[in-house]
Amino acid sequence: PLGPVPLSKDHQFQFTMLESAFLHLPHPSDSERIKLYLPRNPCSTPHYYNQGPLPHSDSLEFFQRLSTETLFFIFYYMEGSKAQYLAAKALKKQSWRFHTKYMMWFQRHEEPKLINEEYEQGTYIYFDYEKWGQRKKEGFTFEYKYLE
Amino acid sequence: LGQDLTALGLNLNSPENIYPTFAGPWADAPCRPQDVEFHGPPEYIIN
Amino acid sequence: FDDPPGLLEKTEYLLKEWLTIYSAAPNRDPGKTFSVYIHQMNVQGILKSDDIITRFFRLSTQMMVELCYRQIPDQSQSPSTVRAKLFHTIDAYVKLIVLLVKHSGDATAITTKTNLLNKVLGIVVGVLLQDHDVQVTDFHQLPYHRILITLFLDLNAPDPVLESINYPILAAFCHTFHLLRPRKVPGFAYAWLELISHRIFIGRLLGLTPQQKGWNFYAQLLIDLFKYLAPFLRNAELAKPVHLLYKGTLRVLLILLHDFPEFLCEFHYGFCDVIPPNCIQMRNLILSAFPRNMRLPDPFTPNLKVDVLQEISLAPKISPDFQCYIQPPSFKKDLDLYLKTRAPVTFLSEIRTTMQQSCCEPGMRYNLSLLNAIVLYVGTQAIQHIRSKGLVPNTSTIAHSAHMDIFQNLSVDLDTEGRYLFLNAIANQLRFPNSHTHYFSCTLLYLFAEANSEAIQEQITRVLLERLIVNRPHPWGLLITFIELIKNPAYKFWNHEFVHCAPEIEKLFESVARSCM
Repeated sequence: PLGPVPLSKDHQFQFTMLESAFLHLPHPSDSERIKLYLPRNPCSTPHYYNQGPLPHSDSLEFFQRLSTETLFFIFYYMEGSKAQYLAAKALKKQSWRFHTKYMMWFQRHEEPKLINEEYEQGTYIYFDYEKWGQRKKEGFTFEYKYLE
Repeated sequence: LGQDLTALGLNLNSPENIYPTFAGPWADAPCRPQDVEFHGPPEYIIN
Repeated sequence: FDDPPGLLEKTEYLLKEWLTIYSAAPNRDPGKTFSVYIHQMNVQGILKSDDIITRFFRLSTQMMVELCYRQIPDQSQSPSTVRAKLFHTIDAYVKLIVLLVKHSGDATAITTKTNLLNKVLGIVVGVLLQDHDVQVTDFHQLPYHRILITLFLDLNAPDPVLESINYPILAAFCHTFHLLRPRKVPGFAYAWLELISHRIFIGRLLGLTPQQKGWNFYAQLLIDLFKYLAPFLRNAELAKPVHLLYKGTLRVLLILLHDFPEFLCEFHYGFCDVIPPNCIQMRNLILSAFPRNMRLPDPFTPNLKVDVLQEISLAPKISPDFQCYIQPPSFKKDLDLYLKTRAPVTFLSEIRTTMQQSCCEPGMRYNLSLLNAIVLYVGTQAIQHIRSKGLVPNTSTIAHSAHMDIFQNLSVDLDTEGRYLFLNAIANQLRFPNSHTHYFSCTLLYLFAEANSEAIQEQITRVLLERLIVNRPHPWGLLITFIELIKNPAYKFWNHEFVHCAPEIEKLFESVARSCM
């Protein structure tokens, strides 16, 4: 029984401003940290791809069952997420140590004092950023065999 | 009449709170696990 | 007054310096680089006086904004690339603010830190408001949204120093968002709702802050939102921009209904006061909230005995205090006198005139917040009165009292519009099992049974029905009241002409009855 109430001039202005704001809505990524590798707008994938997290996937036990390569992948590409944190925990359980200065992982139990050419091969990875950057040109081989 | 509020993309049957994965008033689906910020050690922010 | 010569250049230089430091290796020890940078600020004379600091932040904020206005229209790059670049710069600026707040004064200097934060937030608001006025429909929310959300997230990251000033931080942001409420800055409305519904913001205000000290803040922000939407929802033809904002609002309310139902229970009154009466589904959503530890008896249980439920003797918590809406004070005094002495009879017509507003626009002729407050106040006084006599409210003990005089008088003497609003005020109290729900349920049924004209009975039925035929959720109190109305032969519901006035109406009643029985 109330019937409509005509909009006042002020309301008209407010609507006009809302309308113009409607043209550039905030995007969900505007409210979150910049993520280089995890675009906020997921690309469309076939529906039979797994669309959601696996059950119990946010537990350390789950991560400990992942391969080391997968853990490295998650650590470097899912930066700032809980998955990265759990991957780091799982790597530590496999006696990997993260070296904050070089932002790299080592599997030796004590931290290396110096990283250079004379560095012994063995149960660890020698990871040279510059070489990695050149890998296409010089055919970089990834000292990897002990991990297999 | 009105909206079907169960079709607004919120998991209203969840036994846990749903605000931690709320993706915002314009999103049709909750956040994916990797969208939710997690405060790990700052050293891990490499890129 | 004009900025001192050279300040703009110095500010630009310092910002660039900071951006370089910030970009070099984000996880280098910011504390170390920061102290070097502070020294540079000193050298540049930025920290010399409060005024200069203020100008520095204003100029910096304006530079961020100008950067966005310049870069956003750039079509040569993808929007996400443009955004990423802009955000990198803005995030750096915000990081500087966070570090300045964190390191201003010593670790325990809470006032110094919050003062600086308030200053910066005030400056952002000032720049935004001016921009909004100047740009009008060209106004762009992006830089402000990014600055505010990133500042909030950074200041709420786990950190012992920030944790110790978390409450003042929340208060500062709530105050800022209130200043930027959609009615003041409509061009910022979408970003605003995005900000106040961010999961960290909701988590901090409604979940983590002890003693629910954030609840009042959040309620105020929701009321700001409802007040903006009201004129557009009032007319129910929703243009796309309004519909999107409305849908966003529903999502936020659903989050609150699911995770913080006690919050909706406690503040429902203030919300219903500003939600247009014809906004039935959104209001139902709020009224459907019930405390999580409460088990609701199935309203469809045959022979449900509401009277024996323990909860109906408990009064629900209501914030803020609604009695302050009963104005003027002289009227409140008269009302109390009438409730106590049931005299003078002339007061009953005084109520009506006091409720009516002088402006003659249709649909606006009643002071809704006064009407709502009177209804709830008289009801709560009635419950106390009945209890003081050692009785419990039911359809017989609520009769023949000053309180029922007032309700009966209003239901008989108000015009259709007034009676609709009056019945709505009662129906707004039909919620989860509590003493208000029980009393007002009895009152509504009593008014139906005692009505001296079928028009009143029809209108009571309409008010209930319109709340039932919208999509779920439906408040528990609404269901049990309607079920009682159609099942209890005392009300002879099915004998009334308006039930059978048209085949589709009859069919409608039957289908609702079927779903209720």
